[in-house]
This record gives sequence, structure tokens and C-alpha cells, in this order.
Amino acid sequence: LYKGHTCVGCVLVVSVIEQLAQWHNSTVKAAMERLCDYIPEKLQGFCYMLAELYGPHIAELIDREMNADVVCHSLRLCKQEPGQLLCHLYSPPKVGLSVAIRKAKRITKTSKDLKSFLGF
Amino acid sequence: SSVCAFPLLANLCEKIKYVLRNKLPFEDFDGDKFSTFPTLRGYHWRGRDCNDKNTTVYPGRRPDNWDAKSDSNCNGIWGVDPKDGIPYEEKFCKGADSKGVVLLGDSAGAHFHIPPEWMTITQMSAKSFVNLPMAFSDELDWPQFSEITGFLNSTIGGWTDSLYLRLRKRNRCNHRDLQNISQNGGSSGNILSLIKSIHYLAEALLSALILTAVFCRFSSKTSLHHSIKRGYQAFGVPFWGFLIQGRIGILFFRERDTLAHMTTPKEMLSNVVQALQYLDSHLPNGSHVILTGLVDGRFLWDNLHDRYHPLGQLNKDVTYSQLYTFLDCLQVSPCSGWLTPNETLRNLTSERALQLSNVLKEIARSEKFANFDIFYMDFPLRQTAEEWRKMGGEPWQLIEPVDGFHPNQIAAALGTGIIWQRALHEWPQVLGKANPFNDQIEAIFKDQGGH
Repeated sequence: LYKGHTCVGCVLVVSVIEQLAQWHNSTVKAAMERLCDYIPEKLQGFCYMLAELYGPHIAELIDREMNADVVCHSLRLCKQEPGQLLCHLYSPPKVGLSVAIRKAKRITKTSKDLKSFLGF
Repeated sequence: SSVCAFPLLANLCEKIKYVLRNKLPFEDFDGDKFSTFPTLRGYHWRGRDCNDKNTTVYPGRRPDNWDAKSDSNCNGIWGVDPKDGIPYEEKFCKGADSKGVVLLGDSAGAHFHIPPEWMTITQMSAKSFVNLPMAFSDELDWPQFSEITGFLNSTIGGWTDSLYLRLRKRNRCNHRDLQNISQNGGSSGNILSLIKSIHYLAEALLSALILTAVFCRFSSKTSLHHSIKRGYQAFGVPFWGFLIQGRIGILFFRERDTLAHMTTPKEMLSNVVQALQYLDSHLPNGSHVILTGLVDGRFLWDNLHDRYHPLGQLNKDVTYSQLYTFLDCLQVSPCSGWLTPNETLRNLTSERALQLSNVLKEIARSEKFANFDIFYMDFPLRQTAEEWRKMGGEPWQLIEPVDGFHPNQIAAALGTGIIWQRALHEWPQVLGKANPFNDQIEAIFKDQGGH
């Protein structure tokens, strides 16, 4: 169940970041910094740490027009359980959700720090 | 293996687990289950302690020697009238049929709410997240604004009305006598352990025991320690109570096959009767319990499915139907029987809900208990929607925008009025008498120490 909730949380947060960048016509990195600035001071450190870890990958994937579903699956914060459907909130991308996820995973695969963080 | 494995943190972890499992205040120096700290199950959830260094001083207890010397029950009334030497508590509250409010419930009873401004980009600013630390330390619940135990002015839209505020207005001796022992994910499976959390301590005034027994939730029983505080049956003054059934949060299913895992009428009867029998062996004589039926959750799909979710407002790309499907796919849907495009399943779920309501009606009609009488009322969703329509509102405005599922602040406040009127007209004995000394209490003790 926590996996399900983690996936919901990831899609919510990535959607907000994506829409902040769109609304303010800024980079994804700037959008993340803006979101962390909005958060009360005592929680900003945690926010910046997450932005540091996940930011580059989220930015790279969003810049390639990938939606929150694809980003969160490629970060393995959303998982398709064996025998279960591939869960998504948004309409699937034209190339198909599975294809988009595989492509995104290739992009994030190269990242060492992400791998170590995910292990943690 | 876990951060709690570190010796230094082991104790802290144990305390956190104990508090979380037992729905107890995290900060409670005298261990009397009442706190001077707002969140972490503090006074947002229970009447504020007026002396957190004295375990015999807490809201809702029988006054110590009529509080001639100090305010032992935190209702702000104490001391002796110099004119005649009679303690004020004795003069104004003796025989006044005072009552508190105790709610055992689910996320609806605790008043679950995720602020939509956290995901409405067009209005987002630093102001949007000011309440984030408080919200998380209250488990995303807002009991301080809730329908049964609310006492602060709402900051999440709508207005606050609650049974507690109405009881307090009816009899100022009830000040601060409230306990909201609800949990996100409450169910009839764990309502029994929740009810066992009624921790009976010496001296209790009359109190309203309001139970939101949520059922049809397929979940393992969670063992909850005792956390509600009240008086021993021997010398407790009668409780009266509501057993509010069937909040919207009723159909939690982790299983694919929803219907097969829905609480059956037989389970329902067993769970609720067990809970009531337990209460009967603990509640003071002369208490009352009101059962309410289940909501018809088709209201949610019918009024929301094709509307845009806050996340979908900017690009018009996320409807509630998509949200429900996403949650159901992840098996974290709070209500897969009703939050589904499958109309047949929605209708079957409502059919079962009606069966379960009839179980409650039958319990109220036929079961007899030694220490309380028991009544039944339908869950007032239709009346609430009707009230709101008369006020120019639309039904979808009664539902939490982010989760698309819980009753929101407006629904909570309107629901209070409906339940109150019903009790007032059909079971006035349950609400106690109006206290003729209210004005004098207010003249002498003003806001009685506030909340």
C-alpha cells in the first residue's frame, strides 16, 4: 500500500513542478526552487535535498515532454506489480506509456547518484 | 535494519509508536491523556488540559469538591461565590446534566482535508503552504473544525459548527469537554479496539459518546490501546452517545474483488453488537447511543466524475474519474465500490450499504442494553445536499476537492445542524437541558479560559 501512496505522492509533486514551470514559463529547476521557497522554512532543507537528488532527472525527463506518470515510473516511485495494470493518472503519451517509460528509464539509468539514493 | 535500531533512538521510537498506535497526545507531561500542545493528538483532538502537571486535572472529569479551590475539570468555572459561600461549579453545574463529546471515528470523523491550494498553480504562493507543518502533524486531519468536536473557526473554507459547540452553548458547564478519537482508515474491524480505547478514569460528567463506526472496510483489525478518557462506570455520570455509522469512508478495499470483500450484514451485526456490548460494560448508567446509517456513496461519482480535479484545472487534463481509476489501479482507492466507472458495481455497493444500514436500524430496534438506550437515524447526506441547494450551492461543493471523497467543511457544518435538530426533536433527553445559569457563567467567567 505504501508503494501505492508513494506513487500518488510522486505524481502529485511532479505534476505541481511541471505546472509551476509552465505557469511561470521557467525551467524545471527554477520551478523546484520556487516550490521549495514556498514551503515553510523548517521544511525547506528537506525540500532542497529532494530537489538536489531528483531534480536533474525530473528536469531532464520533463524537458523531453514526459508527464508525471512516466517520470515517476522511471524513478521507480511508481511500479507495475506483476500481473497488475500499468497505473497512470494522465492520458498515456502518443508513443504509448510502456515505450515512454522504457525510454525514460534508459535516460535515468546512467545516473549513479540516483541509483545509490534509490538503494538507500 | 531501521533507524529505530540505534540504542539512543529506541526509546524515542517506542514512545512515538505507543502514541501513534494509541491515538494519545504526544506531549502529555502528566499522562492524563490531555495536552496543552495543539497537534500530534493534542488539544486539536481533545479538550485542552488546564494543568499538564497534575494527572487528576483534565476536561470532562467530575469536579473535585465542586472546584471550590481550583478548576479540576478545565471548564473554567471554579471558586466560591463570596455572597453565599457556595462554590460556583456547585451553583451553576450541579444537576445541570452536563455532557461532553467523544467521537470514535474514521477520516471523515477526524475531518481529513488536503488543502487544494497546495496544488492550484495559478494561486500558489508561500502563503499556500503556511499550514503544511500543522497539517502533517495532525495527520492531514482537522478535528478542530470538525462536525462533532470542532471548536476553532475554520481556516479551510466554510464555517465551523459542531455538536460540541452546540452542547457548550446549551450548557456552558460543558466547556472543553471533547475528545476526537478518530483515525484515518477507521473501520468496523477496528472500531471495537477503538472503543476499548475509552479509558475509564475516576469521575466523569455526562458525556456524549459519539462513535463513527466505519464498516465495510476490509482491513485487518488494528489493536488500539486505550486512549479515551472518562469515568468509571461505578461513579461515572451517564454518557450519551452517538454511534455514527457509515461515513463516506466506508469502502476501503485492497482486494480486486470489491464485493467479495465488503463487510457482510452478518459481520456488521457482530462487529457493532460486540462494540456496543463492550460499551455497555463500561458506560455509566443512563447513557444514550445514536446509530446513523450508511451514506449512499453514488453521490460522489454522480457529482464529480466528469469535473476537473485541482491538478487538472490548468491544462484541463485530469478529471475525478481519472483520479479514481488511478487510485483503484494502485489499490489505494478509499472507496473502490463507489469511485468507479462501473455503474453496476456502484449500484451493488449501494445495495449492500442499505443492507448494512438496515442492520443498524434492527440493532437500535431490538437490542437492549443495561446502561444506555439506543436510537437510529439515516446518514443526513440528502438533507445536507438539500440545505446547501437552498443556500444556492451545488452538490459537488460538499466534497473535498483534492481527494474527491470526504465530506468537506461545508458538509460538516451543515451536517451538524441536521443531526442536532433530529436529536432535539426526537430524543431531547440525549442533549441534556439548557442551563439557566449560562448568562451568569458568562458574566463571571467570560470565555472560561477559551480553548
